Amino acid sequence: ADLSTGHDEL
Amino acid sequence: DLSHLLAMFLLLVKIWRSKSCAGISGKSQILFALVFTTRYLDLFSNFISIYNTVMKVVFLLCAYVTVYMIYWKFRKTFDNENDTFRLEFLLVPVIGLSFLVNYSYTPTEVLWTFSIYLESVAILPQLFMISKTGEAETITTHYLFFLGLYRALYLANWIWRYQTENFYDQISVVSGVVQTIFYCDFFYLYVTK
Repeated sequence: ADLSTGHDEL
Repeated sequence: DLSHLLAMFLLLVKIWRSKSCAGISGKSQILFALVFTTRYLDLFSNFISIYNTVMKVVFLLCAYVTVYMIYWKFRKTFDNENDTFRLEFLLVPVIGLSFLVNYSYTPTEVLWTFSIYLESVAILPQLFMISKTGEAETITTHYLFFLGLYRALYLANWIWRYQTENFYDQISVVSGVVQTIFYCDFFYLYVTK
């Protein structure tokens, strides 16, 4: 997974 | 997230009802406001869900209202003399590390990484203040308990996400473990006393 974008956790 | 929200509400209600922020570290609260500010820069650019957006706004508001209460509205009750933790000891290593260990070398990503590293140590001025004065009001200990519990619960969430989605975020996980460890001594005292 591309971890560099779209952090979905608060 | 609800544990995190409850912690912030508890702190705000405590300050509001007692009209006092005695025993609360303003420095920790400034760091938390900085954490949310640098992490939620994607508020308008990266839509996850309505839940995610609403929670970000609520967290930001709580953080800034708390800082406003401590440094403005109830500043006469702020225990400035005992809030003596040197922030540069946290900020310098955290800034350095966020430039060295991140997922991509872009401004928003470095700031997101900074927010994760900073959050893991942001409570230290508060814990330092309590150890210095040797006292904490009951409601303050409830606040700390739920604030620590939130990150401990995230550890379980990350294990779950790894098992079910094969998703993991090393920066969050390592920082989350560090953050939780800082609360362990407090958890022990909270449960036993």
